[in-house]
Amino acid sequence: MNVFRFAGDMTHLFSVLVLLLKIYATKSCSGISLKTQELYALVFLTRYLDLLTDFISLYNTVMKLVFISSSLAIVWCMRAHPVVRRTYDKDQDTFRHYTLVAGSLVLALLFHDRFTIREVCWAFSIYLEAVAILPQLVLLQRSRNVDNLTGQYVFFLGAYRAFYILNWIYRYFTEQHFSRWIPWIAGLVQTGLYADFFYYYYLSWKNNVKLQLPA
Amino acid sequence: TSSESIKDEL
Repeated sequence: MNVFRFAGDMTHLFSVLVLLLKIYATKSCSGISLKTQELYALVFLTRYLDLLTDFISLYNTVMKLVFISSSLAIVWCMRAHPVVRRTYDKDQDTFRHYTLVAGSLVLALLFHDRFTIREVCWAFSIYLEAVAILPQLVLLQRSRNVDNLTGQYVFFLGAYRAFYILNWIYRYFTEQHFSRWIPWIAGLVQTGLYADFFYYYYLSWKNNVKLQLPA
Repeated sequence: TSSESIKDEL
C-alpha cells in the first residue's frame, strides 16, 4: 500500500466519522441526502462481496466492515431514528436515484472484466460510486445554509477520491501490471463531480463565510 | 502490500 492509497482511505474514514459525529452530536441529518447514503450502502455491499470468500489483510477486512456497517447505520438513523428522521430534508432530496442504479447496472452488464456475478457486481459498484454523490450535491445546492460539518463531510469524500486517483497514477508508474481502465474512467468522472464543490468550498474557507452553492 | 490488485482496494 502506498501513501496515497492510505491517505485516501483515511480521508474516506474521516468523512464517515464527520457524518456520524454530525448526526450524533446535533441529532440532526439536515442537509444530508438519504438517497446518496442508500447508494453508498449499495456500493459497499456489492463491492465487498469478497469478504465472504477471500482474506486479503486485517486492514482491508476491518475497513470494509466499517464502511458497510456505518453506511447501513446512517441509512437506519435517517429512516427510523425517532428524533433524527424528523430532521431529514425529504422535500428537497428528490433526486431520482433509481435512475443511477439502473444506469450503473446496464453499464456493468455491458462493460466488465468477466461475466461472473462478482465481476459484474464489482463493476456496478465502481460505476455507482462514481455518481452516488449527485443527490448529495443537488441537496447541498438547494440548502441555503450548509452547516460546517456537512460541508466538511463532502470535502473529505472528495479528498478521498482525489487521493485514489493519485494512488492509481503512482501504481501505474511503479508496478508492472497495468491498471484497469474501469476504475480509471469512473474515478475521474467522480472526482470531476467534486471540482465545482471544491471551488466553492475554497471560496467559503478563504472568505470565512458559510458555504453556499450557487443555484 | 504491492501484490494487491486494484480490485482489493477499498
